[in-house]
Parts: sequence; C-alpha cells; structure tokens
Amino acid sequence: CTSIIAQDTKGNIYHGRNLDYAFPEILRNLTVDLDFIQNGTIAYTGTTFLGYVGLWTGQSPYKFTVSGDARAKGKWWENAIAAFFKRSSPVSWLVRDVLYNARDFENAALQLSKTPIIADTYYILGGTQSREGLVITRNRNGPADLWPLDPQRGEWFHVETNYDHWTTPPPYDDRRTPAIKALNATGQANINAVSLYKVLSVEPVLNHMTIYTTTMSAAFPEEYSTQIRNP
Amino acid sequence: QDWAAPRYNVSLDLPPEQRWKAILSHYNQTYLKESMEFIYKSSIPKWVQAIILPLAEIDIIFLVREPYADEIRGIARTLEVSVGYILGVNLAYEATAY
Repeated sequence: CTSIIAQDTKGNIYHGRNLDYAFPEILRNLTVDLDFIQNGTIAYTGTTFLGYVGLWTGQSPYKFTVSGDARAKGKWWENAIAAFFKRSSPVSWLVRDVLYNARDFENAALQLSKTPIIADTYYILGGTQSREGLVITRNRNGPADLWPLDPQRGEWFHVETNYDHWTTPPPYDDRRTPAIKALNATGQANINAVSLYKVLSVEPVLNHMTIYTTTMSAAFPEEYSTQIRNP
Repeated sequence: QDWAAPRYNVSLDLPPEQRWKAILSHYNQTYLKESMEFIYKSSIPKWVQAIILPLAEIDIIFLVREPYADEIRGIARTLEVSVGYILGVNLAYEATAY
C-alpha cells in the first residue's frame, strides 16, 4: 500500500491511498464505496470489499480522513495472543470505530495511537486544518512513532508505504522514492485531489497488486472518490 | 481501464445482521460465495482455520465483539456460507501480518 497526506499552500489537507493486496482480480470486483447512514445523515464514508466489515480507508465528514497500511512485524503467536486472550481489536475495525466515535482529528489520533490492536500497522490521518496530518506507526499495544506534517519546516507531505519511515525501504520494493519524486515535481502550490491521484498512478506506486486508489479531503467530503485500478 | 467504485448506503439504524443484505443483493451470490471461500482457503493459515471454524460453529461472540459479530453472521446467512469463512476473511490481515 501507499498512503500520502499533503498540505497545499492555502493550508488544505489532501489524503490519497493505493490499496495493494493479494487476489487483485477478485478484490477489484468486490470493492465498494459505502456511506454509513445514521438518522438520515452520513455518519462516515469508507471503502471496503464485500463481505469485509472493517475499513482500511475512510472519512468522517468535516473531521478527518484515515487510511491503514500493512506493517509486517513481530511473531504469529503475538497476533494470536492479542486476538484470543487480550481480545484486542482487528486493525480495520478500529478504523471504523474511530470514524464513528472520534470527535475531531486530535481525538482520532489519540484513539488510533493508543487502542490495543491485534497486529502492527500504519495509520495515516488527515484533518481539516493546516498541519493536521499524521502518520502513526503502531505496535500492538501502542504507538511506536508519531510523524506529524510540518509545513513550516518544508515537510508539506508524508509518504507511508509498508516500511518504518525512519528506515530505508528495500530496493526491490521502493515505492516511497518514486512517490516523493512525483510529489516534489508536482509542488505544494499544485497539490490537489487530481494531482495526488496522478502521483498515486506513477509506477511502481501503482503496481499489479493495486486494487484501488482513493483520494479524499475531510474539509470537502463530497470529493471522496475511489477508482478501481487495472494496471 | 480504471473504473469508479460502486457506491452504496449502509444504514446504521438497521440491526447489524441486516445491514449488508441489500448491498449483497446487487451481486451474483454464487460468485460472492466462491470468492469468500477461495480467499479463506488461500490466505488463512491452517492453524487459524483449525481454531476459527469449530468456534464459529458454536458462537463467534467468543471471538469477536458486536456489532461486527452480528454483521458477519448476517453476511454468512445471506450468502449461505459458514460463519467461519466470513470471520476468517475478516481476520485475514491479522492472520498473516507478522
């Protein structure tokens, strides 16, 4: 997977993600965008596969956007203990819980950082205000690292794939470097949902395992858009 | 060619067991059923299958909480597949991410 949060020169936050997974031919046919309705209004929006009740991509309108990327760490039995004995949350169910419960960006960041989960992951969070962007590197029991946007120091975007951001990705799976190059070529003044989609369409950020690309911005919830990819 | 994901509503005002039924009805049930079984058998380790299937036959509330337990039950009932298959698909990441 590849997730990107970026802030334009006016302080607008954009969030995009490619979801890469096994069985792409099947999962492309099962991908849906869903508006979860309560009392006649959209409580939250998300993208998932039919039969899968969790969300790896979602938006709480006018509050925040969130995506999850896989982080393969630890041992199988640690996941088993977290699931069967600690009764921790599956990673994608916590996303859905937070989309439903969190009051705002800050509260979402707190819940996504601290709630025990079964397996490690990366949560990428975007808000509605300037500087509201955060990559949360998660261990099962809490945060391993918090990496906020810092536009005043030139960090107007963050790219998270499936490796800790403070390490170098392996050369056989470096989607981070091409994404960073494409973002720098785009420039902060030109970043928006359309240009972010183009960045996420650069190979190998877009690859044969990419199932869908979602672009979203919590301040403009009607622009939530998912394209099913066929690279 | 790329194409836009279809978009549907899920009513949180409905009981969890009924929330996914209308969406699933838009799709070929046989294809959905076969897809779930294929993903389950291809991605869930055998040791996880050995735990999930018998427990799910008793009651998945031993394994997962509401409203997700009831949503999974409702999907399994609609597709006429074992609750264990749907539960396994929903825990595929947790069963393989290490």
